Amino acid sequence: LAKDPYGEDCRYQQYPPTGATFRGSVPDYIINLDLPPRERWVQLAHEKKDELKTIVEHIKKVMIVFFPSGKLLHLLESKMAWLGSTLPYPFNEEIEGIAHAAEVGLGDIVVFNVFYEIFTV
Amino acid sequence: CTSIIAEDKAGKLYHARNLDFGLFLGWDIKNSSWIVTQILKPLMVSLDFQRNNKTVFRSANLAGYVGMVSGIRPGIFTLTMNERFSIDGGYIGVFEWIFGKRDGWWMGFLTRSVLENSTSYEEAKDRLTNARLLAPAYFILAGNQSGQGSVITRSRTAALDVWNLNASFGTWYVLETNYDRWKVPLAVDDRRTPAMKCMNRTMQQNVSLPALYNVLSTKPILNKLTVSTTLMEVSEGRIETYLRDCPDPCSPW
Repeated sequence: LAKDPYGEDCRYQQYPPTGATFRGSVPDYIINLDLPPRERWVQLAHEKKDELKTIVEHIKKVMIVFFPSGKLLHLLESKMAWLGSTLPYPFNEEIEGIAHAAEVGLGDIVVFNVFYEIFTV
Repeated sequence: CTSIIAEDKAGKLYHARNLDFGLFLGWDIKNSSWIVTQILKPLMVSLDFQRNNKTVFRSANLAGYVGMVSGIRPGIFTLTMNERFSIDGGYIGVFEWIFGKRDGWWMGFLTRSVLENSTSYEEAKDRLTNARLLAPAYFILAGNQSGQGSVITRSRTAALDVWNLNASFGTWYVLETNYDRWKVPLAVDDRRTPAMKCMNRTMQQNVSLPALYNVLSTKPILNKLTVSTTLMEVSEGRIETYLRDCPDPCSPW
């Protein structure tokens, strides 16, 4: 077998993270489980709404590449909100709260939350 | 993805993972990177789920996703999941769900429920092993005592394999990428062999979170799909998440 062209010798002394492979730390948020499900993610979804819109728009662009007519996308958008309503409590209500706080379509947030199941093929 | 559980000589357990995502969903030629991988990085957050102002569990998550892919129930267990590809994939489970067969768990909801409600390693392991799923997955679960570590290979309906830590018989770490452990990984996507090489070089007496970070920083375990690295240590309830980049030359997956 050919040597992996991207392989390298085991790295040492990479911690604490720094340098070219370290992009940054992640912000901390508290999710209060005592709140009603619709309210739990409001602050986070509101603060990340631009980033959420970006990923949703990109997923739509990818689908248009594979299905240029847009029919599948239209079908999905109309059906995903319904799918969201079939998801178990409290996840269905949490997803509704995120969509509302992020000002993104409910179907789009549902797609984001079930993407793993679709992608595993 | 790559997930590792390792036990040191004192029986202390460490759990770490690289979250890789975005394959074939668009390549950014200018920045030499996967578009979705880049878009996901600003969405990574560290979450502290509280009840009565006390932490129930913590996770490294994507904003907008209510399921869990990495999390810790402090003092009790740590959990990560890796994607398992299969022809009998999640789309079948989704179709079944749409047509009214709704007795299976959506993967992220199961891991969330386990982190939120399971109060022991054994209980978490039992649920992850036996719950019916909509999609196949690998669950990587560690507890807080020697030997409490396992990789659970799941189809939608059954546990195909449960690989347990057993340091006294030489299995002081378990390591999962995205392939069944009894199968050879794709030659163009073998992260398992270099990761095991680096773990073996590390040796059990030197295991620590920094040591696992070193392994997960080695190419191709670190690659163009890597969004973040999460490190967890259960006894202290410690979880750290770092966004990653993989400068050229770097494997696209």
